[in-house]
Amino acid sequence: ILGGKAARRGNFPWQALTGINGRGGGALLGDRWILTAAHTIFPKGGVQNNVSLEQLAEEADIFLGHTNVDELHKMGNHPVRRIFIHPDFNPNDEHNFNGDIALLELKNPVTLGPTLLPICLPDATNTSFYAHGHMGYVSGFGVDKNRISSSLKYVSLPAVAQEKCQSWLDSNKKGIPMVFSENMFCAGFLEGKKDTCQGDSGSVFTVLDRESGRWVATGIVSWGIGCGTGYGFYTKILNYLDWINGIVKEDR
Amino acid sequence: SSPVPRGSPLFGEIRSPNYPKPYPNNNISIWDIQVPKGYGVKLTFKYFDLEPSESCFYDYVKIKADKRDLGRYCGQLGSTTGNHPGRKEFVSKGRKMHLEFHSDFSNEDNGTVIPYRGFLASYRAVDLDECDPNNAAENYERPQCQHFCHNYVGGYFCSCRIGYQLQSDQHSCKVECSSELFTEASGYLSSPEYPQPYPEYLRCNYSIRLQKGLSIALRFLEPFEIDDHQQVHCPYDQLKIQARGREIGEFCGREPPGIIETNSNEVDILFLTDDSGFSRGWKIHYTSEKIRCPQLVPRDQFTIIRDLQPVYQFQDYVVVSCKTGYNLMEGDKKLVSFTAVCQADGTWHQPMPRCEVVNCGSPKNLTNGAFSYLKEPANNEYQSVISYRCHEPYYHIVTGTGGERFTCSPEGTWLDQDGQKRIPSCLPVCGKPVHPVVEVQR
Repeated sequence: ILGGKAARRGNFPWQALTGINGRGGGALLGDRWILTAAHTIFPKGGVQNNVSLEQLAEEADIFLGHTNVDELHKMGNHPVRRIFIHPDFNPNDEHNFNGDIALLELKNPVTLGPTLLPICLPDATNTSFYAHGHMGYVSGFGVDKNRISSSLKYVSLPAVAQEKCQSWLDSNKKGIPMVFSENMFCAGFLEGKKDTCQGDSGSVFTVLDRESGRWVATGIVSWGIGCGTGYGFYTKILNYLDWINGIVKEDR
Repeated sequence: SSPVPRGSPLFGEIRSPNYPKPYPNNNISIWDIQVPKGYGVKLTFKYFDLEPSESCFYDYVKIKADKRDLGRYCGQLGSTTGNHPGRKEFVSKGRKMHLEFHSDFSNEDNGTVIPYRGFLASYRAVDLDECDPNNAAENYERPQCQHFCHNYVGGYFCSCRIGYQLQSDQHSCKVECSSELFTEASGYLSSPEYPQPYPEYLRCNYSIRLQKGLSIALRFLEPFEIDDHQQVHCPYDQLKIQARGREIGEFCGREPPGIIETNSNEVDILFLTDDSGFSRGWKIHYTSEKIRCPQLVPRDQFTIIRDLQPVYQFQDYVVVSCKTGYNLMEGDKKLVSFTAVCQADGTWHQPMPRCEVVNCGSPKNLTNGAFSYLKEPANNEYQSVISYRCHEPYYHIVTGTGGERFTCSPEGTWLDQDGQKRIPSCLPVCGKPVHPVVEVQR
């Protein structure tokens, strides 16, 4: 997280620290699901992409319930039973993060408390959270000032209109033919240093639903061109509600 | 003595000495006629010609039978002196007849010797009616038969009234009451000759045998008379009653016992008498009904006896249940149902169960939640109520339409208000951090 602040315990109780192919983030859904980005499991251009999901599940580390990485490690890993990668995600296409969403099922449900609570999913009919300028928070254990963070940080970012994202992308892609699909949205600032960065992938972009008073995950940290140099791109969770519910509710 | 045929002929003749020639003087001849047993002797004179004299003082024939003199005879047919037998028939009551012939030293009348030819007698055996009490001969002084006498040619036999048996002496009769068996559901039995005095030396045994499950009741009729003694209990005659080998009582006197409920389908009545007495005996009317079982008594206030009846008899059954919320228990064993049958021996085939309050056991634990008892005392018994709750604010409860309250049901399970067993769930509460980010600086 660039330009953010240190989170206090209980600010982002859904925040997960993942260690699958490097540091990543995730968000607790219910009491045994972790929502994350697919590329934290299968990195673009990664060398381990032929490893099976079962093997990855065994090797995956999931930490929950604290803002400090060391404390998280002390609290212990939550083993993963199964991994679900969205079928649209293509790890071999380095320029297309479409379908960058995954679910991890924990072997054991976690006990919720002040420092460990799930995040809500958006109402399928409510698109207002993606309106231009709608502020949200992103938290993560990712890079801060070129250093991997030892504690949870967060930053407040506005959602950006789709055409502005595309326009900025068209002008700033620096020769990288990145795909900006309808399953993504971008957020952040053109100027300033507030942004997400490496290691934050998989963490969620959350907004406060003022009607219900609940925090809702609208996006998953997915990709960006550099850090703090423009908008960041997020997986648009609203478009994957059916996929998520299809897995989570079927299993219930 | 003149000879008579040996043995016991059925007929024969007796002649005076020298007959048909005149009999000799100074002669004594004796004949003992004996016919077969069962016959009497019938004697008649075919010819009779003896010196006549007053009272047959000189010559005569004397006839004896049955230790009696049947007469002393002499004379000639039509003579005015003497005692001519004529056509008289002499009949003995016994099988013997004794004849004696006596002649004196002469048969002269005024110096003239008169040849008297003597006599020719014939006898034959005649059937003796031994059954006629008037015919009691010297050998038959006692009654011929105790009950009935039947004469036949050459003999007689005795028989007894119904219920009596002719004894080995072929004369006396004794009551046969040693194995009287009664198998009807009701009936009468009495001492021999009742209401006339009962005989001596009785050993009567009356057995009532009815099918299992029946109970015999005995009721004594009037008169009731059995020899007794004021100081000693039944020293002479006894009426003993047993039921299935169990002694019920020994009775005598003039006061009949009350109605005796034997509670048994097998009763034995033994009547023993001594050699004397003049009591009229007894008579019993016995009846039977199905044997009764004792009234069932509930062991607790929660027991229900279906269709409780004032009396339970053999083959009746009862169905026992418990009030709602209680289980039938036999020891530590829970019974699905209970039926007891009244047995043939008047006992119930299994003892009364008890009713124990239903215990639903500990309620299921609610993951990420808990339950609490809503009633005192807090237990898991019938009608206890619990309420589930979740650990808020992290979880919220999801219940069926029956809500979060569960009641211990009569079936021993915790049920919600819709009668469902499924307990609520505690679902995570999302998006409600206890300590959300609060931006103060603007």
